[in-house]
Amino acid sequence: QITERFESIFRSVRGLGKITDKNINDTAREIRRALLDADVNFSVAKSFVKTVQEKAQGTKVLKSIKPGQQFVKIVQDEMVALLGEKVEDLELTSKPSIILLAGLQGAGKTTSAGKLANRLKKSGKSVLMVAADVYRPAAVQQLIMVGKQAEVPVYEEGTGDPLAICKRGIEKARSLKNDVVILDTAGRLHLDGEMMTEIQSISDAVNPDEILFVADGMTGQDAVKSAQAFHEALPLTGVILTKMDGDARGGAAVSIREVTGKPIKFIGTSEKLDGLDVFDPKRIADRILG
Amino acid sequence: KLAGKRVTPESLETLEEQLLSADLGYITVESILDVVERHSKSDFIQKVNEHLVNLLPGKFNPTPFENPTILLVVGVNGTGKTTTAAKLAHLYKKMGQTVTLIAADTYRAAAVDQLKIWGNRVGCNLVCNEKTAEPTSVLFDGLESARANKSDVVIVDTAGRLHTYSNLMAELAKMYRVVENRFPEFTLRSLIVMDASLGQNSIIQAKEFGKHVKLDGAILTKLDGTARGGIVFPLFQELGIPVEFIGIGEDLYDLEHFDPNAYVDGLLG
Ligand SMILES: Nc1nc2c(ncn2[C@@H]2O[C@H](COP(=O)(O)OP(=O)(O)OP(=O)(O)O)[C@@H](O)[C@H]2O)c(=O)[nH]1
Ligand SMILES: Nc1nc2c(ncn2[C@@H]2O[C@H](COP(=O)(O)OP(=O)(O)OP(=O)(O)O)[C@@H](O)[C@H]2O)c(=O)[nH]1
Ligand SMILES: [Mg+2]
Ligand SMILES: [Mg+2]
Repeated sequence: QITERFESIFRSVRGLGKITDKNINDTAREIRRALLDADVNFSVAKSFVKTVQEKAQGTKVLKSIKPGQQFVKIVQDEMVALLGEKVEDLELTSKPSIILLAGLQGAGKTTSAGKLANRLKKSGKSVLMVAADVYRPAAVQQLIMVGKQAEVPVYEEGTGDPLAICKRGIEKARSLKNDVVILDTAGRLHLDGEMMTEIQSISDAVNPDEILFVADGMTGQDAVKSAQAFHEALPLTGVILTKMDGDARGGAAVSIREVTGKPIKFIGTSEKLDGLDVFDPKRIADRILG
Repeated sequence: KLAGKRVTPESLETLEEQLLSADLGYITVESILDVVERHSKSDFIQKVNEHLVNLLPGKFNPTPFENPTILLVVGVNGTGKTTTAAKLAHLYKKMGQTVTLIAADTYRAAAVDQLKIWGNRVGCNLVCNEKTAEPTSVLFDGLESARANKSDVVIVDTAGRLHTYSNLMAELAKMYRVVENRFPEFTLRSLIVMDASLGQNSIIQAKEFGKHVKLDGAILTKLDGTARGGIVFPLFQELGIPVEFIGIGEDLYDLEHFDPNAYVDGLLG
């Protein structure tokens, strides 16, 4: 159980009278194991541990009265720094502002579209959602129902060309004088060339204000691969990490942040419309570190 | 890049990274490295391959069910349960069996619509009730209907649920009990659907779900992506749950039997 692991690592480090190279190395191995167990990507974990070791071997720690305490602080601070220290909200400057959601199958895009719409509506913005997933059975119907719950209109054409649907949806938003348009797209594999081309063409054509990579908070080592691929294909502006109401440690947060350099803007905290929290790096750091 | 190498610290490190990045988890990886380090002198990769295959369940070979069987499809949100339920219905229908699909996800938006579309594509019976929020009642009606039309296979699609919600786990346990108590003539099998791209939490999912329903097997989905689903190892070694099928796409026929040799080849490939 990772919580106990970090607890015991920190307990044993705090108990150390002085910090030596040997016990920094032993602790480093334990920290690496704990990070892997938390689903932090193995090469991200490796470099994290290396950075922490270097900082711990610095004179500040060795001269400190409570070296163990200092060491723990180094680990915590380094994790928060990795996750992105400041909280970044949505940047919606055009009228209508366009938010494009992209990600792997089942990550939580359609549900997150509703949550974003709900949040924006509650802050006084008028929102239109566009059903651009023409592939998944009843995907359009799902967004229509989510729209009813959020009391936000949904533009849909049933089937058709997702690019054309997005363009017409945006035109509709313009005529209705909506503040924000949210484009819900089909889940896709980064290995699927055709589907990646499709989402690129949507992005190129409509030039979104926000392109959010929606990722499952329970994702393992693959987070680096998929995030990297979406980052290379699209000018991402942020990430939504979903299903964080489970007990997954959420190491994917570090991996995704490291490989894209983009801020995690929101985390999903339930299946409900209000289950969207603003990302708090300190809370997620504590969660990953147990 | 490991092929033909002898055991060297570099080849061990490459193997370690390859296995870790496949989500085997550090405990499983460390024990594999331990064995490899102690035993392999030459023909390194062949020895690793054999060792990995031995840690996995045998090749799964689905055959028509001789006794009417219920397949309860469970798992956390978004793993591919509904799509997999449809693929299973298609598989058993192709074998000549009478199949009934039960749309027991009475919670999520358009969940029943989604399974209805699949049911039409498969061409099998489908039981649903869009007026109830009670999955147990749909399950009950579905099983009565399956009994009446002498279905060989009944596939029950359930709502995605995180194991951290005790009320949702209790709901699942209740569904399981209803089948055991009211429909004992059916063979009841629960299959947990796991997304290959998820990490170590999958083991916790299987442990927790397993406390509420007896898990007979797992189905690993989205293996057509880059994720390798190394969770199959601890699932079998630690929890005794064999992966029976793998999902390799979004269509009805994108379901394959689990084959440990093909799987390990893909892992070391
Ligand atoms: N518990 C929990 N469930 C969530 C969260 N976000 C989404 N879900 C659930 O995850 C499942 C998948 O969500 P969808 O919104 O359909 O995912 P998607 O990315 O649109 O899926 P595709 O369109 O098929 O790629 C559903 O059961 C949602 O209710 C979350 O933050 N917490
Ligand atoms: N690439 C790929 N996609 C898959 C596979 N299995 C399912 N999917 C996709 O994953 C997404 C989620 O599938 P669902 O069947 O709705 O998942 P679910 O577990 O029923 O979701 P909830 O009921 O919301 O918990 C859909 O977009 C599916 O098409 C697979 O093997 N490969
Ligand atoms: Mg969707
Ligand atoms: Mg479903």
